[in-house]
Amino acid sequence: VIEAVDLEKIYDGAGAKTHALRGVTFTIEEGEFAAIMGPSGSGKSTLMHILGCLDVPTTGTYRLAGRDVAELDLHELAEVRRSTVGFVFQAFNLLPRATVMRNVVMPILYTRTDPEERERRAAEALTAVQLDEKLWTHRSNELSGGQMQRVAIARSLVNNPSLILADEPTGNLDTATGDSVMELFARLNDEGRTIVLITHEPDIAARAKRVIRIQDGLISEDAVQADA
Amino acid sequence: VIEAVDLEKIYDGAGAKTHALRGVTFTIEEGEFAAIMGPSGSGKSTLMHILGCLDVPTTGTYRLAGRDVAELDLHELAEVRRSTVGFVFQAFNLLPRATVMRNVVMPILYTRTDPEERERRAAEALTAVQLDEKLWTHRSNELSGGQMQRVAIARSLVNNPSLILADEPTGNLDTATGDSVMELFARLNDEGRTIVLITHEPDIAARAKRVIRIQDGLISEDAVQADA
Ligand SMILES: Nc1ncnc2c1ncn2[C@@H]1O[C@H](COP(=O)(O)OP(=O)(O)OP(=O)(O)O)[C@@H](O)[C@H]1O
Ligand SMILES: Nc1ncnc2c1ncn2[C@@H]1O[C@H](COP(=O)(O)OP(=O)(O)OP(=O)(O)O)[C@@H](O)[C@H]1O
Ligand SMILES: [Mg+2]
Ligand SMILES: [Mg+2]
Repeated sequence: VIEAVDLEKIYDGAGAKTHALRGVTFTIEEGEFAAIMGPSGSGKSTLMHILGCLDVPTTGTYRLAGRDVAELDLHELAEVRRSTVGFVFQAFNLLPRATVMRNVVMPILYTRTDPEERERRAAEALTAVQLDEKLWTHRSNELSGGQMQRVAIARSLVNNPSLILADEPTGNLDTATGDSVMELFARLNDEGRTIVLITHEPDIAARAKRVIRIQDGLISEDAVQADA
Repeated sequence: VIEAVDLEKIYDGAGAKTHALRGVTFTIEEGEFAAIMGPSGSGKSTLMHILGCLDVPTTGTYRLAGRDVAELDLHELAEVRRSTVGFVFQAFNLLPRATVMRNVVMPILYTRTDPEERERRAAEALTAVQLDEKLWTHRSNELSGGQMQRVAIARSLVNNPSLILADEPTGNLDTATGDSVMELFARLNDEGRTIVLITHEPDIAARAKRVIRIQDGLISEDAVQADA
């Protein structure tokens, strides 16, 4: 479902030109569970944004579900994201003064889903990440770091995505809560969804079936691993 | 140097009343190296903010270097922070459009240090966290997550603090970079500085000499540990 061919990304700002990806090529089939690892600054989040159609490569081709994303206009890209992708950002990207509930329904707010159905799906996602119900009316800036992270994960699930891209989804979670999040991802993968997650923790990467290592904007290793 | 007596913290917002700390008591001597661990939402960051004089307890007493912080006015609290505390926030709290350099000199910008000395100290701190010099002119929102984390750590060191409070300082770092940050903290501790860090990673906590565990706003364990 994911076909990356020779992806390059150059950020070009004042005093900030960086060759973040230098020719990255790989294919991820539907239903796979892959972990991306690598040093800080090696290009993992940059790659993830391209995979999630949130950014475009400087050169190279990216095909998602057979479609070359370079041929889609902004409207079509937004539609692809809305219907098929769930994205968990490294910095969560929640609306700080909106409530947990409001944040989680955001991706399906302007779809043809009726309000009760939206709230039901948000509640289901929040329950799946084990966020205490009394926190659902807090503003997202009235939560702990790990609670915000779980809200970000719940939000990524509410549009029923076939592709889940999670950037360091357990970075702010204690080991027990992190384990339960990985069990959730395993269940979602069993349902046939494709999961790609970035992590720096070997215990988390061990739960994936394949590890892609990135170094200085290039893939240094791409291997299937035996189940932990 | 840190004396916490029966600290309680109740957040009281609309629909957001939470008893985050329920009576926390402990003492940390000058020069100690302690790790705080506990489940997501258990009160760790809340406690850290009180220790760093960024927040006040609802009830209970907090003495820093012998002074009861409840008796200090806002001006005196700011002065205590500026002269003795280095704080690394869980969400970094950098100024996104300011450069790395600008962000790191912030804590000493209005002190009697001259501009070259400020820049020298910022460069020293950035070198200590191994942030590539060509990144120093990037705006902080033009960095990877782990690079932002290292800028936040560098910023916490530039005022030469005797107390360093770090909230999940390695959460976005690969294992190798995280290890080098822990070696930096060990060196700073050897220089006599007091270090308290929050972490959910056992390998990181193992580098501290004492582990304080928090659960539901109470201390569940407080023990010295043998060196790893
Ligand atoms: N501004 C606020 N208003 C209401 N409740 C809050 C506020 N900030 C934090 N809380 C609540 O206080 C409790 C403790 O939060 P705290 O941030 O101290 O947890 P933590 O141990 O640091 O968690 P984590 O490991 O997830 O970062 C949580 O249940 C949280 O929801
Ligand atoms: N807007 C930007 N402008 C210039 N350079 C950027 C920008 N965003 C990221 N970079 C640079 O691109 C490189 C790759 O960044 P990226 O965020 O993909 O790394 P990463 O592998 O996710 O790192 P981490 O593990 O620290 O999160 C880094 O060196 C970073 O400084
Ligand atoms: Mg990243
Ligand atoms: Mg916290």
